[in-house]
Amino acid sequence: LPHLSFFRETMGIMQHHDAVTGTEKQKVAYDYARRLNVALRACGSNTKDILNHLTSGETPQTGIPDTKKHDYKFEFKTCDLLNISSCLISETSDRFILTLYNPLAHSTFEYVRVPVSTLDYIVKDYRDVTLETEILPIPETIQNITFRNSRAKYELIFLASELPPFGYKSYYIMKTNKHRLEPIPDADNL
Amino acid sequence: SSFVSIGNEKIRLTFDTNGFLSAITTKEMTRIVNQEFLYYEGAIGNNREFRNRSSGAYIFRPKTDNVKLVTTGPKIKVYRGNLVEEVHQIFNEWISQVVRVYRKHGYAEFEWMVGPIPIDDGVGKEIITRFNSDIQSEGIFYTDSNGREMLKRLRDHRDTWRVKLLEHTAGNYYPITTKIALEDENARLAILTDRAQGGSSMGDGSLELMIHRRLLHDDAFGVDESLNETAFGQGLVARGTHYLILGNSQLDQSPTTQLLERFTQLEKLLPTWKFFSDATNSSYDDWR
Repeated sequence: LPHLSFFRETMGIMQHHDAVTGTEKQKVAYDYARRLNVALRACGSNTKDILNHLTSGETPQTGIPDTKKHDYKFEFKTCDLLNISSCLISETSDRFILTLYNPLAHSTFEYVRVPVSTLDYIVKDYRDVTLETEILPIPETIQNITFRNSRAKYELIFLASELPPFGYKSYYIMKTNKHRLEPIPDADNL
Repeated sequence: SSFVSIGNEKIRLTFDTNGFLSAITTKEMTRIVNQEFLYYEGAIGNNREFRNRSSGAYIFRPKTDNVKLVTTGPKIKVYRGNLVEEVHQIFNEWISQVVRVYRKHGYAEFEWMVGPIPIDDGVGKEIITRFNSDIQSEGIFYTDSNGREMLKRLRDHRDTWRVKLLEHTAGNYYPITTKIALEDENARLAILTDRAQGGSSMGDGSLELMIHRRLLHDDAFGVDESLNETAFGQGLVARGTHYLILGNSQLDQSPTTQLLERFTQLEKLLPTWKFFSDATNSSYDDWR
């Protein structure tokens, strides 16, 4: 609850007219960014706990364990730098899991873009189905941003389909030994 | 033969020999649509006079109504795959863009990146992206209010008084929370944003959105700082996305275009939450 309250208080501050329009002083802007970052990280531990409950087969509301309950605990981290195509876990791990939570009240699908450092990845869903993927280069203009400290040169793209309303789906992504060709642009480039 | 196109069976974008978007084809129509990046120069005023303030954090006040061109021909690369087709455009050292169409989507994505805006010439700049089409909108366009009701706007007009705009550009700018659109009897063009921006329709068939600003003077409305943000000693770089939807207009009694706009709006403003877990110590079977 203290984590949620800190986020609630931060969102209250964010409704000040200067925060909404961006007419706050620069040092206040830094403070807003700091508060939001702290609030997101604090609530990250809440979402991690909830997702670990759900994935272990335990129902969080009742605490009644399912017969399929297991002891695996995962981190469920958010990547704040996805907006500059950077994520420490996806660009350094040979195997990682991507969990997508759909906050909409209807089923949806999404083309997911995951920053990666090499070309050779496969994506599997929970039914042991290997999904169709595509790898495209991250534009050099983004790779060359001064403060972007990332190994990711490519984005791995796949279609996450039938994401349930207010529900989640996870994908297992791993490096393979299969050699994949570098994406080549069309010959008729200008 | 040098024209390049990307798309799927629902929407296809054509780029001309100069590397600019030139036309969009849907199932129902082909329309001339081009897109370019431009900028307004920020006004430098005398803040002691109310009518002569600088462009700044509170007010958008260009020096003149004339926009400046960023480039006459972007460099482009085209990537085609099974899931997505992309055109990577480089306009200059500080503006680039990826235009993409996914296989199952009926809209196009424009992922722009702008910055650091150069100020070596001592001029503050306000960067816009502008889509020009052959839609006969007759000065009418629509902007939203907090993602809810769409409000009808008419250029150089106010509903409840007779207006004479002394600042033609700024006086026609409106807040865009998520959507700006225009239409004629046959076609409707809508741009969805991923964040609140300023926007307008400065000519028939034209939609523009302000995506980044860097200004060198305070506008004297209270903040007492110029809007000149830096990080690591450089001006900020902004990256974001616009979603373009073209289809039949509502005048055509077809709700399909606006349905697509609404669903796309929901999916883009409430995207999935992404959680990453390192699985170095878990095999696929363990995880399953």
